[in-house]
Amino acid sequence: IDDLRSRRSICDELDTELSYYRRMIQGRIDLLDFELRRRSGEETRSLIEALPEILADSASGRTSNPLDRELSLDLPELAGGGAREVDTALSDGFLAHLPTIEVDELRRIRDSLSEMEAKISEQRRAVYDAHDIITGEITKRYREGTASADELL
Amino acid sequence: RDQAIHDLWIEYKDSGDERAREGLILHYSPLVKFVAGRVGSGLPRNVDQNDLVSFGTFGLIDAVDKFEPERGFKFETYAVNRIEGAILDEMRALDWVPRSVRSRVREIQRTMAELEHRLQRTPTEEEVADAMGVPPDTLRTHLGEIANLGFVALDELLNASEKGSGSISDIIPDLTAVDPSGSFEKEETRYLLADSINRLPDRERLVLTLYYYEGLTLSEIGGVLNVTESRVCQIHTKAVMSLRNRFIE
Ligand SMILES: Nc1nc2c(ncn2[C@@H]2O[C@@H]3COP(=O)(O)O[C@H]4[C@@H](O)[C@H](n5cnc6c(=O)[nH]c(N)nc65)O[C@@H]4COP(=O)(O)O[C@H]3[C@H]2O)c(=O)[nH]1
Ligand SMILES: Nc1nc2c(ncn2[C@@H]2O[C@@H]3COP(=O)(O)O[C@H]4[C@@H](O)[C@H](n5cnc6c(=O)[nH]c(N)nc65)O[C@@H]4COP(=O)(O)O[C@H]3[C@H]2O)c(=O)[nH]1
Repeated sequence: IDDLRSRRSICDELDTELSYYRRMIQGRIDLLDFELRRRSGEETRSLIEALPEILADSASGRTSNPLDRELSLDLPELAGGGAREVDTALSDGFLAHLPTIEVDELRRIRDSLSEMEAKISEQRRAVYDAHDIITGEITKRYREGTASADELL
Repeated sequence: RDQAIHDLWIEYKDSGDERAREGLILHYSPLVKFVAGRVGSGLPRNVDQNDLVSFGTFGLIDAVDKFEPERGFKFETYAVNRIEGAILDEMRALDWVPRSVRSRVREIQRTMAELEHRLQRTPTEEEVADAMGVPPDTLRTHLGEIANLGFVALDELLNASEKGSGSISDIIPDLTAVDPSGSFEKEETRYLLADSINRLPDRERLVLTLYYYEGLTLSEIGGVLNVTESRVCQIHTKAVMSLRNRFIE
């Protein structure tokens, strides 16, 4: 069972890391979408004014129970410091001067971030599948009595 | 790339340039989405996520204004703390824990402490309900209501009476991360906690052990015990309350 636990904690670490990058990219995509709407005249407010609305989630709804453990707000080790594609994307300071970027360039950045987000979301789903299988095995052992909770204390 | 952001910090901190300030706020703004989503998942379900993002945005703006780049710390870590702080401060200011639930928690805790004293063991739900003069189902509904407030509120509610005595969630996460250089104090607390959990009734002991030491979610624990998730929440809330009483004594 220790092996299962260490595999599950790897999933948890991957979840924290992937969820962080996913949200950082989703935020950038939503800001780009807003700026593109501003350029086409659909939107008249400034980015700063509309910021809370841009960053909010589409639908509401949560997977976890409010009583489940508090989620870690630790940032991944590398956050923005590595040489991976995602690190380069996050360290690009394009958000700071969005109004000065050409529309074609805005679209190009948006498309490349969107591809990256889809890949990360897919990896994240795969991590949840693995996490669910491992946890399913752990809970089965408790149900069948081959694992005992008293050992843990 | 990084140079451009670095220059913005210098521009804003040296001359207070408003455009540089807005540029920094926008550059770091996705952090608000990350923090608001994660803090939100520990709050009651009826809390509007859009409000959390608004509170968090103020926290970010405050962080940009107060950050001192020359001290060499990473802005992201500082900002995440301030965004979380801004969200929780606003929630407290809105008094998100209804007064009726606050007084109910105190009443249940007081009744449990009195019974523990008299019986020299943890009282059952039936005994607590009896002492409160309500049917057991009513007590269970109250425990469920308290559980629905979520992790963040439960921690605060249970610690409200004696500030600074260390919350349950501070004690437990430390214990499960094995600490080779383990200080005697931690070993001592670890032992006390395991001993207190051991003296709980079977079902409560199992829920707390699977929750804090095995890291299962409440619905997964429901699968082990063959009960509903909401029943697990009720058992968890009662168990944490009796644990709390033991720790204070
Ligand atoms: N630009 C931008 N893109 C976003 C945002 N939120 C999600 N996405 C992207 O859009 C897809 C669909 O999101 P959805 O309609 O919320 O539909 C989601 C949602 O219903 C659910 N889901 C995924 N993760 C979570 C989660 O952590 N909590 C909850 N409650 N639901 C989740 O699974 C569905 C599929 O998720 P994915 O495969 O990850 O695929 C997601 C993700 O790639 C956002 O705020 N901005
Ligand atoms: N093992 C496992 N873990 C899971 C699963 N889905 C989410 N998680 C993890 O649980 C955290 C909380 O999810 P939540 O309560 O739904 O709370 C979510 C949800 O309210 C919102 N959110 C995130 N992504 C989406 C999305 O795609 N669509 C919608 N509608 N909301 C989302 O943001 C909050 C925080 O999201 P994250 O930072 O990604 O943090 C997520 C993620 O780390 C799952 O199926 N299995």
